[in-house]
Amino acid sequence: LPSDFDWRDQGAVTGVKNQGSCGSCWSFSASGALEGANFLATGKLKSLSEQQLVDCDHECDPSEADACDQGCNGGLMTTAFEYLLKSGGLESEADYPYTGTDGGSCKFDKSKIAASVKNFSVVSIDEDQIAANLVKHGPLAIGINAVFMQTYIGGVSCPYICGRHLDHGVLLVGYGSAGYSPIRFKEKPYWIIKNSWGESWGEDGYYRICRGRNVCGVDSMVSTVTAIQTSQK
Amino acid sequence: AAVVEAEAEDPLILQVVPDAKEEGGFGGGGGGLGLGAAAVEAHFVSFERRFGRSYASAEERAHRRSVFAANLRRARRHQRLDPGAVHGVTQFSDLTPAEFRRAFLGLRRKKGSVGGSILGSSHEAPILPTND
Repeated sequence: LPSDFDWRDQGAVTGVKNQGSCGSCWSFSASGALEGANFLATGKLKSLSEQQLVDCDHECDPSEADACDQGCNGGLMTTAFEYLLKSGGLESEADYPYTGTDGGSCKFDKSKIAASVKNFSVVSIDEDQIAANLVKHGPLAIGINAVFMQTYIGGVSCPYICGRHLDHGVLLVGYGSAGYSPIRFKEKPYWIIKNSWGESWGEDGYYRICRGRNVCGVDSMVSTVTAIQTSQK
Repeated sequence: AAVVEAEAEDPLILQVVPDAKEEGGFGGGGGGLGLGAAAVEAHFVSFERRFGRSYASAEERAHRRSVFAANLRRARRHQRLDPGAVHGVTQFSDLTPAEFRRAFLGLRRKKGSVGGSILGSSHEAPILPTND
């Protein structure tokens, strides 16, 4: 594995988006992973629709019938991938733009599918496996405890104590080997995470969090997706 | 010069140096905790301007200002717990933690999952070689 890796350098990551006042982080995480996977499959970076997931994905967990993707009220990336396998894929952002509300009806047009899921997997809690899957399959959809993100401005976040209850969906796009950790007086490796709160939040919309001990649960819900090539009408 | 050099080498020292002029981050010092009402008001006015906030009534503004003051203290706590990052005023500084969770988070945690993978799931990723 390379010591440093960043899918942004490979052109596999779209610009930072903004979910607005809507609990749709899961849809941004899922679409970001598919954007990266589609880039690997086709060589083209397409911005994909989160609103389609917000409006149309009401997929439920087979083991919990009452736990379903619910637009601005929350969802889960893996059930979003299940929906995408069933529905055929995601339209582009341009064809099905984001509104930040979930009151509308589903306007999914199958003839406008821009990217399709071939398969998805969940990755074990093992930072080497997470890094390997990141490098091999593209950006990964992950869950995180966002408690420190409300006040985050920049730097490598490495809190002494952080809950591992996951409440936010984000996109893991890379890692670095040498973020300075003042409390440890040495360089510490970190993950690079794309968030969906706009470019004015964090480091131009990104968050860096230290690697090594599942800080804020960052290693505990990781999923990877592969895409199939589609032709757009 | 010795003090400056010591601070440069040991950023922990910087954590306890109050700097009421700090508007955004608190990586360099105090901000927030222990600020007087006038200083909090100045920070809040700056926040309103920076993030284009306007509130429906004076009561609502007063409430948001109190939430903002609490978030300054919270940012300071976060700074102490997370010294490698910079914490401070963000676009969410007038929201309570509960409001923040409701409006900007939304990951539904699957019950019965272990390590993000459902036991017995056919979607568990195969182990990849990592030594090359």
